[in-house]
Amino acid sequence: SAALETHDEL
Amino acid sequence: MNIFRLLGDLSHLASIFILLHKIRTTKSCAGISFRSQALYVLVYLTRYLDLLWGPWLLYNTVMKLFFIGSSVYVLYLMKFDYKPSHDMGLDNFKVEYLIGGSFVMALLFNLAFTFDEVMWSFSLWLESVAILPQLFLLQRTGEAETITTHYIFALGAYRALYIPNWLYRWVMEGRVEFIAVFAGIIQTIVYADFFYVYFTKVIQGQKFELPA
Repeated sequence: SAALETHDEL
Repeated sequence: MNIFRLLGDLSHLASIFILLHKIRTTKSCAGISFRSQALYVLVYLTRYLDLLWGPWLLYNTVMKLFFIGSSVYVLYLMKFDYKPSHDMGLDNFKVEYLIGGSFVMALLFNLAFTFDEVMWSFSLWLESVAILPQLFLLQRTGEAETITTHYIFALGAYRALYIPNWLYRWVMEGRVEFIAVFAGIIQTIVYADFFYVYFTKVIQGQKFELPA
């Protein structure tokens, strides 16, 4: 999951 | 973090406190869709899988645990403590279609074809339509307690406020999460009719009533 983008929202 | 995201998250928090307050003070979950509430549990459990492996940012982690915990708690209240007040006969929206459709969308649109990314995408599509059983129940009963409409409004405002947040992040950080943005726009459109009645009636001090 970290490779492309990290989902930092809720 | 920008003002839109913060307001969105605060609106989301407020919606849950309004819902709990409604159930406690009226000692009833009448007018609240159990099916929508169950969908929210599924949304949070599938979106916040990263709680298992981190990274654990304090703000996000506290919020994620709160959203999972409070949604499970509301289900518990509806299933046990306030069961007799539950509109089971009217609350019969076919959620299978929402879950199935969201799963297909997640298989088609995801950042990577991995379990966690497909679940993350699924949770966003499902959240975008999870309020439908609640709006359907509202339609069936034709009216709603004012506090229930405040709950639905705050819950809808949360995602609507994320839209300027995404715009801000796109301009300021060059960052776009397409799935979240598209699902968020769909979610806000789903609420549009409700927002219209809320602004034209409830805000003016009138009762929430739909035309017969």
